[in-house]
Amino acid sequence: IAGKSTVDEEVLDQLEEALIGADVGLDTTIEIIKRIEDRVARDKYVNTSELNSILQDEIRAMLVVSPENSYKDFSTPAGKKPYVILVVGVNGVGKTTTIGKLAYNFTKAGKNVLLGAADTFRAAAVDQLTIWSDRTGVPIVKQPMGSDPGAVAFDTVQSGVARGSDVIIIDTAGRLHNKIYLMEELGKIKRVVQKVIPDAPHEVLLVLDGSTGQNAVEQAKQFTAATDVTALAITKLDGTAKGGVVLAIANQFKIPVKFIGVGEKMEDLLIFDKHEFVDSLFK
Amino acid sequence: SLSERLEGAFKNLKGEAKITELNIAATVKEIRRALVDADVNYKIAKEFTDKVKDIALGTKVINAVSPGQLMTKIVKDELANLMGGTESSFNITGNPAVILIAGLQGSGKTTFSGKLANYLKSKGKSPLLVAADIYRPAAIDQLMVLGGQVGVEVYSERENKNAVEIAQNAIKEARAKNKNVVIIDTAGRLAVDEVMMTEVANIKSAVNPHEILFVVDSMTGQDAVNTAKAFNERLDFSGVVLTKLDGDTRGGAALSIKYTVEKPIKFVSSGEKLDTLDVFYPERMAQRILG
Ligand SMILES: Nc1nc2c(ncn2[C@@H]2O[C@H](COP(=O)(O)OP(=O)(O)OP(=O)(O)O)[C@@H](O)[C@H]2O)c(=O)[nH]1
Ligand SMILES: Nc1nc2c(ncn2[C@@H]2O[C@H](COP(=O)(O)OP(=O)(O)OP(=O)(O)O)[C@@H](O)[C@H]2O)c(=O)[nH]1
Ligand SMILES: [Mg+2]
Ligand SMILES: [Mg+2]
Repeated sequence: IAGKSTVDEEVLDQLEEALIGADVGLDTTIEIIKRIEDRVARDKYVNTSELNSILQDEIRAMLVVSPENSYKDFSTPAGKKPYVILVVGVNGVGKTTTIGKLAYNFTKAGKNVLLGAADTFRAAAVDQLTIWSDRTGVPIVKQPMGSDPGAVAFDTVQSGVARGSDVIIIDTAGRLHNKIYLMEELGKIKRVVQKVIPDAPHEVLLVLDGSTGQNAVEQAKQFTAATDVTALAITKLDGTAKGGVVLAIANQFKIPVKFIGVGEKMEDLLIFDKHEFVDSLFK
Repeated sequence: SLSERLEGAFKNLKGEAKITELNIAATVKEIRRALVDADVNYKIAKEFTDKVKDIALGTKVINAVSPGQLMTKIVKDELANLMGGTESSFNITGNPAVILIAGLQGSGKTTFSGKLANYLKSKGKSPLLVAADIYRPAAIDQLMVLGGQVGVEVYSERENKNAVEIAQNAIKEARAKNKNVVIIDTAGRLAVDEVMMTEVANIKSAVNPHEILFVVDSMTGQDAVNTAKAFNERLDFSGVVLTKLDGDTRGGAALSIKYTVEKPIKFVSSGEKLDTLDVFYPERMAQRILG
């Protein structure tokens, strides 16, 4: 059978609508469609399921997943102890809850975890993380509200080194990336951590709300400029939002998604799987 | 800017020429692109630009105004019209007046409740805040801190796992203590969570609110239509609050929501401090969405 070497306009329109509807964004959608057209021109396709697998293939290719830095089994790299994770992101995305989930999972994997409550600004932020520390049975370093977040981070890392923690997770206050002084504060927290452990933080985890639109790209850009983001977590994917904006971010900044949040309980965290993610974009 | 890009699309049109189907095609595409980039829902962006096209067709291009500028003006006016339109009131007469706050997780409801209490107090009301989020860790503590910061009492029942009861008891408390406005903060919930949507619908039927405000994060993307529709179907809310407008998101979700549920945007929140509650300005929002 001679295969088709171009895709029908109608199919392309449907694809464009599905991708944009998933928050993939115009530019990235146009790029995906171009890649598919090039691929089809070269390899041809016989039926819709072949076309679908070409589509899924091209989208997966955009997602960055390097095996050495995935958290399969919640293991941490040998020789990096304590392994320090700094959690950042704009307001209300799910940083504190994600930290609770990470604490639970690392503990289940046999790691000694220590939490740092470096959000000393938002009402009851320390109380909130303390409840997660109680729930997961993981120790927490905290100071009174209004304390310098850099001081809490410093305190936490020093304490983690002293007690032989395997993993240290530092919570920070939500902040909008266009607030220069708040982004500078984040840079300062990072430098303070480096004073204790020169190659820490080993992971700067930017948490994104799964229902955020194209502004997430700007968030990735600005947070990377301030602290060199090394991984993404996408939360609230248990709702109807698809989180497609991570494709635009992967395409532009090559930052890997490592975790997805699928609920509010400590068990509701999944290691990012690009096959499942691409499948869900089209459900 | 959009008007510069539209200018480019119109570069061969001058003088007494009319806007026609031919010379408008590229422009309509640019406008739709700008809206989708701003997170306006894909389908709504198409319907909106079709409407703008109809308004523009046949319009004469006067010498003093460039076609690009004219087009931008039509788009901006139409956007502002869509988002402002109805004069929006705020019903706080009742014994007590009851305001129910609802929305997705993390949208800014608790912070907004504190701001609203502060605002109403400055208008001479005696508000009572109600901590009806029985799920989120330290939710009650959070509202109590905010209440403390603005000098407004917070009603809570730490041991009660029934949000409907807490809301009902709060109304009784308000009457006993001469509080004339009750602001009920509720837990963030997903529109697809049947149990939680039933809970908030039950709170509504139990306390009969004078105002039900749907609090939404202004950086929400294409999903804004789905959640607004679902919350409106269950609650028939009376107004929308857009939060985190101090960010740099274009905020197209505002248009998508207004277009879909046709409920007024009553307040905007543009900061974390409790004095940053603002009135919604449709023309400013239109300008922002267009970038
Ligand atoms: N449904 C759902 N809700 C989530 C998820 N992750 C977090 N949440 C909820 O989102 C809300 C905000 O979570 P937080 O952990 O307080 O967010 P945050 O980023 O720490 O917020 P700030 O510190 O105020 O910036 C809470 O109600 C969480 O329960 C998720 O994966 N799914
Ligand atoms: N920059 C900014 N931050 C805001 C605004 N409104 C709320 N926030 C912040 O957003 C985060 C979430 O606010 P909350 O009031 O806890 O949100 P919520 O809807 O009550 O969250 P849940 O109860 O978990 O659903 C906090 O860090 C707030 O300080 C705003 O207008 N601007
Ligand atoms: Mg937090
Ligand atoms: Mg809340």
